[in-house]
Amino acid sequence: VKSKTVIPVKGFDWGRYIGTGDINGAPVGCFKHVPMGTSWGDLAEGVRVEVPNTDSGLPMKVYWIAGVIKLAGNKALLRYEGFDGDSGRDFWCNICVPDIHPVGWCAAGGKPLVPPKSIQHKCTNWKAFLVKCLTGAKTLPIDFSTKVQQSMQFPFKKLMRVEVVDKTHLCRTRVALVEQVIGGRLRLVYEECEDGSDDFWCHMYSPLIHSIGWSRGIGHRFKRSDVSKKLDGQVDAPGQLFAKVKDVDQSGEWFKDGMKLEAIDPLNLSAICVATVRKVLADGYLMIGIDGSEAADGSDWFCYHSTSPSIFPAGFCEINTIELTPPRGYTKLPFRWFDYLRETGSVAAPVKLFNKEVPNHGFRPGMKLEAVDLMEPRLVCVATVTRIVHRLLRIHFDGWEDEYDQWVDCESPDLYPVGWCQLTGYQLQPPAVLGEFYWD
Amino acid sequence: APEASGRKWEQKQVQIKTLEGEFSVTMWASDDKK
Repeated sequence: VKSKTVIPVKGFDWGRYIGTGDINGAPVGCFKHVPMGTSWGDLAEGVRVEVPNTDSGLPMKVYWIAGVIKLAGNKALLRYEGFDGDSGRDFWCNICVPDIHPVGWCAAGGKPLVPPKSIQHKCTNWKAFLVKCLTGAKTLPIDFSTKVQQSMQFPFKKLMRVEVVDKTHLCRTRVALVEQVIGGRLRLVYEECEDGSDDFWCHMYSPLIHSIGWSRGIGHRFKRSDVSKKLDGQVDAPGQLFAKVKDVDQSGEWFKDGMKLEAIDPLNLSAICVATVRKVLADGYLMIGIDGSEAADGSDWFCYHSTSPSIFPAGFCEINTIELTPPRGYTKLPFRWFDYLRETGSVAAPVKLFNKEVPNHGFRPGMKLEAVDLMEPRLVCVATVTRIVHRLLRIHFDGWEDEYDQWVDCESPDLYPVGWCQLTGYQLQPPAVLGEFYWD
Repeated sequence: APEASGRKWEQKQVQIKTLEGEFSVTMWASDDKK
């Protein structure tokens, strides 16, 4: 398993990296799980805001009006009113930071708007100028900053107990305690770890975490700990905090042990592999093994829900021109499902049992975003959508070789808009190789 | 009016204060309550 080396740096400048050309950031509305993800609405080019005037020549802080020239996730390229077609003083800022306001905010607080010094000579009647350029234009809702603050409240708190996949044995779960919450991402420390070093990062909506008792309820393997009593302050995270899965009807035709399918390999998210249903659990959950790579004791089976966007019917890769990773050691190449099923005496899982829903996600190839390296899930990295197959996104980590690419669902809580790290205070991993130009 | 979308845009009288005085303009602001 390849993993990246952390580059502890600050000052990567998304704005300079995106620039004013054809590179775009995925819109905030593509990420329903992030702050403002469901209330970003039509915030777009042309919207006017009140921003600090950094060219006033005055000792006190004053504001002026700017228009959005380009949006990239939470970040906006702004131009002060009065600069018209002059892009020389354009600047990027995160539209969700506290110093960006709807037009009208200054007047409500008794603050006068002051035009930048460099254009003061251009106009003798600023009132007439502003009436002309603002009438009929859009601005932010008056409660925009309140909404930003509200959307950054997260229900998971330190010392809450959860069940989470054991990162060293994917086939089982363990109890872990929430140690840190940043932007909805949880740092979980496995129970029985004295020094807090045995940790795991995931988003609070990750399919890898569950309420206490989940494993027993569905028949999933679980590593029991010797901790017999909760310590002071520890509390089981309430069930309603976790991502819900769709109810499924297992009473009719259903997955059976031994059925074949295609699945994203959780240990190599760059690959979609030939796989087998190893065990059918309750509530629609399945234990899946990657053909040719399985430990004899099943310790590397992993759990996917039957509605998971990470499992596919046999033939999915061929239909969509994706390279299917054949079982390790299988020599009859090119791999043919028909032959393989006959040789193994197995059947393919019925197509109708898979999730075929494709949301209108809004991602396009080339869009930039911030994405978790799922092989090292504490890292959120500068990334690009390079391919889209229905709801599946191919995520490339900028500056890294293609072998680090990962297949990720369009609704994955591990994808974030440009500016999310800045907004939440999470450390962003910049592209691996960069010229000085992109540093602030 | 701004382009049709799932969000309701409302015309609002927005107050502006400059060094020359105060006045209002009519702008569009989105209403999230919809």
